[in-house]
This record gives sequence, C-alpha cells and structure tokens, in this order.
Amino acid sequence: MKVWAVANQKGGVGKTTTAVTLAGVFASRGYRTLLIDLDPHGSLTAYFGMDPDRVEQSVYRLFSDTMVDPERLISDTRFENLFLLPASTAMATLDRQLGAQTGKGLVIVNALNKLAEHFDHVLIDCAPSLGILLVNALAACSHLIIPVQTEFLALKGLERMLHTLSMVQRSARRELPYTIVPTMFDRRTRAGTLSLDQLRESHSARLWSSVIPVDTQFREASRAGIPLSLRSATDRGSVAYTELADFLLHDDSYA
Amino acid sequence: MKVWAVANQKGGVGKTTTAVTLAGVFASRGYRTLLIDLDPHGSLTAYFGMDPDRVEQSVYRLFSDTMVDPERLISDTRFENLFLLPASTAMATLDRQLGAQTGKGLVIVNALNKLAEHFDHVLIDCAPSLGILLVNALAACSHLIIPVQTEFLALKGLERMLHTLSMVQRSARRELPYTIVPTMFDRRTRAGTLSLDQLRESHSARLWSSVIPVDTQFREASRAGIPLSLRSATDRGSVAYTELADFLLHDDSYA
Ligand SMILES: Nc1ncnc2c1ncn2[C@@H]1O[C@H](COP(=O)(O)OP(=O)(O)OP(=O)(O)O)[C@@H](O)[C@H]1O
Ligand SMILES: Nc1ncnc2c1ncn2[C@@H]1O[C@H](COP(=O)(O)OP(=O)(O)OP(=O)(O)O)[C@@H](O)[C@H]1O
Ligand SMILES: [Mg+2]
Ligand SMILES: [Mg+2]
Repeated sequence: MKVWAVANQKGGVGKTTTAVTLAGVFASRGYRTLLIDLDPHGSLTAYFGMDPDRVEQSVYRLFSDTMVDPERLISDTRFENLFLLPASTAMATLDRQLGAQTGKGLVIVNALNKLAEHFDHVLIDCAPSLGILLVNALAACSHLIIPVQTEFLALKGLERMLHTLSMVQRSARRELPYTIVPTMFDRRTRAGTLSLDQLRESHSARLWSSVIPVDTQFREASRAGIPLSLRSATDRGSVAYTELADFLLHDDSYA
Repeated sequence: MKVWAVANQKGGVGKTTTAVTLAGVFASRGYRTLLIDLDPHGSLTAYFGMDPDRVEQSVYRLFSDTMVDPERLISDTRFENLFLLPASTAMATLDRQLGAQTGKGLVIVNALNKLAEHFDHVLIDCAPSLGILLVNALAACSHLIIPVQTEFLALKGLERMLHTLSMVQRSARRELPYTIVPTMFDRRTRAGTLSLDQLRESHSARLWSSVIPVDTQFREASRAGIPLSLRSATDRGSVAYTELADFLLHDDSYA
C-alpha cells in the first residue's frame, strides 16, 4: 500500500482536484484506491455527495474513539475500486480539543496500518491550514504532492509549505520525498509563464517536469461529482493528471 | 470607523483579492483604510512585500502581549491612506495554545477600540479555516463580506460558512449583516452560470446584485504588489470592485 498526501497551506490551489483526479486514474487502472478527507471543510466529502455536517462515520471517529475499526468508517463510491473515508465538520475543533496532548500526530498512520491489506493506494486530501490534521497526514504518507498555482501569492505560499515540511521532518527524523505540481497553468498570461520560470529556477529538483493546464471541465466534473479522469479520459486536464500518475508511479519505482 | 471582515472557510475563493482591492478603492477616495491580516499563511502580508515568517510587529503580538499598543504594530504601505497590520506564521499555533481558554475571542475588537480615531475603514482578511482567528474577526466586524467562487464546491462551502455564522451569532446574541459576493465569474462556462442561478435562487436576500468577473489582471496585480483598483481603475476587475464598494457603502448608509 502506497500512501500519498496532497497538501499546501495556500487555499484554492487544486488540492482536492488533484486528489480526486489522481484517484480516478489509479482506480481506472484496477488499483484499489482509498481517498481520505482530512479537511474539516469537507470538499472531497461533498464532491461524492455526502454532507460533512451530518456524516456519522468519518475521520473524526478515529480521534474520538481510538478503538474504532477504521474499516467501518469507509464508504463506497459509485466508482469501481474507489472508496472514501469522509470528513466531518467536527474535525475543526480537534486542534482546540487536543491542545498540547502528545501522540495525537499518529492517529491516521495507526489506522492505515490496520487497512494495509485492503488497498493499493491511499490519497489524503488536506485542509489549507497548519494543525494536527496536517501533522497526521505528513506522518502517514510516504510521498507528499504539493499543488502550486502558477501565480505570485501561491509561490510565496510554497516557501511556507516547505518550511513547515522541514520542521515536521526534523521532529520525525525522516526525509519525506515530495513532488511540486504546477496547477491551473494558463500560458496566455504573463503571470503564468513568469511563475513557472521561477519555479523551474528555484525548485527544479522536486518539480514535476510538466504542468496541469487551466481547464474549465474541472468545475463541470465537480458539479457532476465524477472525477474528470473517469468522466472523460481525453480531456486535457485528465491527460495531464494521467501523465502525473505515470511520473509518480514510475519515479517512486513503486511495485 | 467601519469594520468589514472578509471570510469563507473554502480556500482560494478571492478573500485576499477582495480585501486588497476594496481597500484600494476606499484609500483612493480619501478614506484612511487599515488592512488586517488574520491568516497565519500571510497572503495579504506577502502581497505588500513583507515576510510573515520574519515580521516582528504583527497580529500575533496582540495575543501574546495584551498590553501592547496596537498602533505600534501597524505598518505603512507605499499607498496613500492605506495601512497594514501584518500576520505572522506564529499565529498558526494560537488554537493549540489558547485551547479552551475563554475570552480570547475579543482580542481584535479590543485592539480596534483603541484605533477608532485613526481610521475610517478596517478590512480584515481571514484564513480558510474555522478557529479562534475567525471568531475574533466575526466579533470585531460590523459587516461580513463572503466571497463565493461561482462553482459547485464553493457553493457547498457557502452553506458551511453560513452555518458557522449562525453558531457564532447565537453565542454572541447579535445579528451580523453579511453580503455574499460572487467571484471569478466566467460567463463562458455552464458551471459558472448554473452556480450563479443557484445562488440567486437560494440566497437572493444577501446576495450582491452583480458579480466579480474572472480577470487575469488580478494575478498580475499580486505579482506587482499593487491593488488592481490602484493600478488600473478602468480594468474590468477594478470596475466591479468599485461597484461593490458603492453598494456596500450605500447599503449600510454608512455616514
Ligand atoms: N487545472 C484547473 N483548471 C481550472 N480550474 C481548476 C483546476 N484545478 C482546480 N480547479 C478549480 O479551482 C477551484 C479550486 O480547486 P480545489 O477546490 O481543488 O482547490 P483546493 O486547494 O482543494 O482548495 P481548498 O484550499 O479550499 O481545499 C475549484 O473550483 C476547481 O474546480
Ligand atoms: N476575479 C478573479 N479573476 C481571476 N483570478 C482571480 C480573481 N480573484 C482572485 N483571483 C486569483 O485567484 C487566486 C486566489 O485568490 P485569493 O488568494 O485572493 O483567494 P483567497 O480566498 O484569499 O485564498 P486563501 O483561501 O488561500 O486565503 C489568486 O491567484 C488570485 O490572483
Ligand atoms: Mg480542497
Ligand atoms: Mg487569502
């Protein structure tokens, strides 16, 4: 089982879209794929038609009831090989509740250890904020995917994310491999090409060699609740995420 | 002094862009305008060329040193009538530190009471998450601006934001007026026009009658660090925010 986290403290950069679309590619290739929604706002949960305000079996139970069997919290989606562990809005209170308690950073990794036989890939969608849920995602994953919108504010946000990553790595004493994925690239704008050049200059070692282009079909896909990669494989957004999946699976030489 | 908060728990919907561009309109009309960055990620702070990882005088000091004079934390910007109270990334730890302590929801309103003589308008930019900083913003403002991207996931996010608002209002026992602002409207996409129709159907009473169109110049403006409304008043994004400013100032019959 391979665990990927998709994170960036900047909002609206395409984290949920990346998690959903990559999961669609993995599922369509026959990999049993689990999506986990670690965002209390529940975009991923809403994408699949569930309500984060009302869902009973959610990630929150893993924190509130350490004996719960994680398998019972997983929902089917209408797509073959694709499963979801939804978020609940109650997760927004976890930072305040857990405060300085130690050991709460390993809740997700402990749950995933119990699920290792059931899935080939796990994709964790994160909230745009720094807290106990992000710490859990970074502790649980073996590869971090950082979507970065190709524009100025988001580039600044990338430095912040890498700063957070090095803090977490230092305390966990392990090096976490990561890939930076340029998203919403619009070659018609100067800001787009300038930002991409800047990314290539300062982060070339961990930067994916291609880009996810701007594609209005992503919005249509989220309205329909169908990952774009399952809805129309020839759409340019789908093609780009398929290339990304090939890179990630090959790059990690994951068997 | 009129205090506006710009908030939505969904990420990337145009909160920072709305705060900055509206502030530019107010400042250009001669109103002394203060921008406050309540997002630990510090997009607004970075927009004006400051570094949220290194800034010493920031919002964080208001929480860590209750005797500090808020006036000393305010920085000039290079724009006339426009001032900034920056964010520090240290603010990300406030929820964990303050935990269940009471009374920490009034830190910002207490600071603003000391500044009432100095400014005509205050605009508070919020992070895309629910926590002590959002509670502070809702307690301190007299009008809430909720930017909503005209697409499915963001509409779902609006329900969440309104749910949060009603929870906060109940405990504060006051009704907070709010305006929903459709952003990044792209009339070429079906998802855009369908979402706008849906907003008009279910939220017509608090919905602004117009929209902020998609405009690539916003990205250029953030790269240059100049609010679009100060950079080029005739640009369609600027014109839309000027109309919004007229609506907000007139609607509230603010003298
Ligand atoms: N490549 C793309 N082209 C065009 N639109 C896109 C693209 N990727 C994502 N979007 C759209 O941009 C918006 C933000 O994307 P998404 O919700 O995935 O970002 P996020 O980083 O998960 O946001 P949050 O910080 O709220 O979790 C959505 O409306 C989505 O449909
Ligand atoms: N009307 C618009 N048209 C086109 N691009 C826009 C528009 N408004 C904002 N943007 C761009 O969209 C991106 C997200 O905007 P912004 O950072 O203001 O959102 P936010 O809600 O503050 O995000 P966060 O949740 O991270 O705080 C930025 O690149 C910005 O330049
Ligand atoms: Mg998301
Ligand atoms: Mg912002």
